[in-house]
Amino acid sequence: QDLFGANEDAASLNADLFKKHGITVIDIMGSVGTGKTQLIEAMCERLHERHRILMIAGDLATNIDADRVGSHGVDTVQINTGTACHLDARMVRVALADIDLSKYDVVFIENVGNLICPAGYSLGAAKKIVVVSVTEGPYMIQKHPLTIKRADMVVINKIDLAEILEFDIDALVKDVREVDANLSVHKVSSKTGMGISELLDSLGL
Amino acid sequence: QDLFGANEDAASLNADLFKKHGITVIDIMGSVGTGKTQLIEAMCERLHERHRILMIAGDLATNIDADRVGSHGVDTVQINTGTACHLDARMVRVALADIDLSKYDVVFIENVGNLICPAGYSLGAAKKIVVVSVTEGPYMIQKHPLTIKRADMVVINKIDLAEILEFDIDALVKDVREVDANLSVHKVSSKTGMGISELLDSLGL
Ligand SMILES: Nc1nc2c(ncn2[C@@H]2O[C@H](COP(=O)(O)OP(=O)(O)OP(=O)(O)O)[C@@H](O)[C@H]2O)c(=O)[nH]1
Ligand SMILES: Nc1nc2c(ncn2[C@@H]2O[C@H](COP(=O)(O)OP(=O)(O)OP(=O)(O)O)[C@@H](O)[C@H]2O)c(=O)[nH]1
Ligand SMILES: [Mg+2]
Ligand SMILES: [Mg+2]
Ligand SMILES: [Zn+2]
Ligand SMILES: [Zn+2]
Repeated sequence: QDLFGANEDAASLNADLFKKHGITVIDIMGSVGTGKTQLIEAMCERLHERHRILMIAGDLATNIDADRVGSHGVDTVQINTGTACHLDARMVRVALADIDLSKYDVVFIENVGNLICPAGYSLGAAKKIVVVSVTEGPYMIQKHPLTIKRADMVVINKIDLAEILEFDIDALVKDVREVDANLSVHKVSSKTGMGISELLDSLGL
Repeated sequence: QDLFGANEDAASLNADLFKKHGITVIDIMGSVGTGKTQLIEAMCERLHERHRILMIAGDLATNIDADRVGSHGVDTVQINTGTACHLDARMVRVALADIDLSKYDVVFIENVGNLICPAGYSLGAAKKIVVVSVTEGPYMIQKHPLTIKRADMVVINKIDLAEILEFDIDALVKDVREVDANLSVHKVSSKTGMGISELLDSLGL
């Protein structure tokens, strides 16, 4: 599809730009309310003293997520797509046009809340993390094989709620393994902090 | 956009077909795991003795939702879109091609788990219901104004979890009212049954 081809080219340009500035870029996607922003907040709290972080927030509307993360002492940029259901590489490039990238060594990009469309659009990040939540029920991995195949890591969030929801985390991990036996999976609570330091180790941050 | 225009035509044809057979069609959309299927199951349990129900399930992959609803004594059809992030009117028409519509007076269509794209594609249903969940956090209404504007009803699901999540339901209802002062809002638990009979009354079922 031509849209995807053009995006791949734009993503490569982004990747070159990030490499030139020595920046590690992480693209974080997941459905509405799975905890993408809370995860980024948790990571920024632990990293902002030893890394220079920029966070790019993508949503159809509002500055809510950029504002939330900005309160943790990191710089932020908000992209409002209006109608687009996913960030693409061009939008990210445009958002960074007036930014002095030499100021940062880590960029977190929070994609639009959507488990499908963002999987098809590379942003030129080093890693694409898919955040799922135990509150979504047990079938989201089986129902989204393409998304899981294109992920570099799956984060199972809100594990602090698993017991009360009678959620079978092991079954979900097994579903991920069926799609990709070697995919990195992290079980975390962005609220309590459980699993976050192991996740950061795995990201090399 | 031409895609939308062509879809509107297909949706009108669907609407005519449903009207010809005297069928009430309800399009149920919402993000991943908000409880669309559980809501349909709860409604079918209460309706299947006095209505002849068909349920159409839409997902990129699996028959999970059609199988779940089918166990409640209603007929089902599963649409697997493969890559498409929303159902459109043509897909629904094709799915119904071999179905004897004279057998039914109610059709529930469960859209793909996605709070954005399905809002732009009418299926020719009488009503488009948007199901949000208290587990998604407090911002999903503010972030998706177009979706809310295009809805005929908002169902706030999983209210049985609101207390433990310290979720402010009134604030969410207020957010809906800011987009559309007259939009029908129902607070329900598809698990406990709270609010379901009122919802059915409101749907005229
Ligand atoms: N219990 C619990 N709640 C969490 C956790 N992570 C996030 N939440 C809550 O889940 C809700 C959604 O979290 P967000 O961080 O806004 O999720 P998001 O994926 O960024 O949402 P969108 O960007 O709007 O799609 C909020 O009420 C959070 O407080 C967690 O690990 N445990
Ligand atoms: N506590 C509680 N859990 C619910 C409620 N409704 C649904 N659930 C649970 O939430 C999870 C997701 O429910 P589903 O009915 O599969 O949601 P869905 O919107 O159909 O999911 P997809 O079709 O996969 O997008 C399941 O584990 C359900 O048991 C509710 O009212 N209360
Ligand atoms: Mg967010
Ligand atoms: Mg479902
Ligand atoms: Zn899309
Ligand atoms: Zn779409």
